[in-house]
Amino acid sequence: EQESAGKDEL
Amino acid sequence: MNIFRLAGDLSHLAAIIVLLLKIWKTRSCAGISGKSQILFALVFTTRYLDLFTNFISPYNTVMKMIYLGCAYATVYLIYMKFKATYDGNHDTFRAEFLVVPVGGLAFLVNHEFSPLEILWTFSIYLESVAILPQLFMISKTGEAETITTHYLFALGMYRALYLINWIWRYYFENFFDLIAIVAGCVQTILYCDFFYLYITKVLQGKKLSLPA
Repeated sequence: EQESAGKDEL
Repeated sequence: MNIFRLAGDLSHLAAIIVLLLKIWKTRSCAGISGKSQILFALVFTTRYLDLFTNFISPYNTVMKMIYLGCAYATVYLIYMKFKATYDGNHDTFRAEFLVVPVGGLAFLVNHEFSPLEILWTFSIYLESVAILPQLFMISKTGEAETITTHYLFALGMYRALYLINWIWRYYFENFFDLIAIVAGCVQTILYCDFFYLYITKVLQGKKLSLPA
């Protein structure tokens, strides 16, 4: 599953 | 976490704090677009809903809370505490022309059709254009206070550093998010004209003013 990069970015 | 990402976050933080301090110290929000600040508060609110559902790291949680708190504090100062100094006559950009299309796009182009994911996507798209009311206001009045230009420069640097961060992550972590990258490019491009003026005028010690 591809997690969105934004999830750990601000 | 790489150095570009960290520098980007700190630049973002610096921008937010410079703006808050400017308003607080001068007891005035003249020249600041309240609409842009409301849009940024909306951006943080819709993006950081995952504070309730997903723990990433203490750094992540603390920074999100600081960004959110500062965004709301700024809106409060502009529309409540120093309302008398708010330059509403020049803050005439129609924010609904941004929010409505961006909302539609978030519904159509997202990673997953779920409420949190759509709101996250909405916040990414909205952030890329949220500065437009502020830039519009400057183009309308033809000038900006130097401290306001420092704020905009720090905000633009944050975006530019995030672009480098994404290139880094693509090469070293084989990781990329097309939605964030495209929106980030759009956002950075919007600052290019301003960067040019900042470097050729403000850094030479001149006030930023546009030809009539």
